[in-house]
Amino acid sequence: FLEVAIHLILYVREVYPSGIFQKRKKYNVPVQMSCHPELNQYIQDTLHCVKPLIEKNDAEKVVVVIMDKEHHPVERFVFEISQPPLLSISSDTLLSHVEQLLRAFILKISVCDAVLSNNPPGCSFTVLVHTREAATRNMEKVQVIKDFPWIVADEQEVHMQEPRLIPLKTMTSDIVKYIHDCIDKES
Amino acid sequence: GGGGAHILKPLMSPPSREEILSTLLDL
Repeated sequence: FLEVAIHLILYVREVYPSGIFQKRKKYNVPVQMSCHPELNQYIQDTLHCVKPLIEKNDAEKVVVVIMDKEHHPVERFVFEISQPPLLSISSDTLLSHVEQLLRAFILKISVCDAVLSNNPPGCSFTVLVHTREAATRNMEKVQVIKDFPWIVADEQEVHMQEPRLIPLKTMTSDIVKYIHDCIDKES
Repeated sequence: GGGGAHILKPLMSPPSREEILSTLLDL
């Protein structure tokens, strides 16, 4: 799901030319996915390292940050992650419920440009992972295996002045998402 | 090390818009 969401964010927020994206169907809704091998590999490597943290409940947030030319964040798509409570409903019911919620969330991302101001030209992106205490050790193994090292993010990449909070979707599986939009990105 | 909560990012940057555009022109 995060992979689909990242592709769609990069398309909707015009970080990359629309020519590299192709329409696909995920969760029964049309989405735009990049067909650029290098970009796709980068996203896959990133998420491959994030996955064990999510599975062990070591990742508090996964944040897709859109940055301007000076590497200041102008938008943050925040995926707050917490373990779902132990559920008594059947896995089939849960799966279809989660699928419906993911579909709704994908649709929200598709139309989020309506509530966001335009980004300045020349933006790039990064993915930040907010880890819980003692989480980094779990990531160390996978980043060595994948030869995809992670470092502590710089303050300037993390700090955003007076962000405007735009809630997107709260799911009953406790995955909460919102966008931070920088108010003066065009100044 | 590796004890506390951190905000981590990949060391490598994703391909830039310019890099992607230049590979598109090569095709």
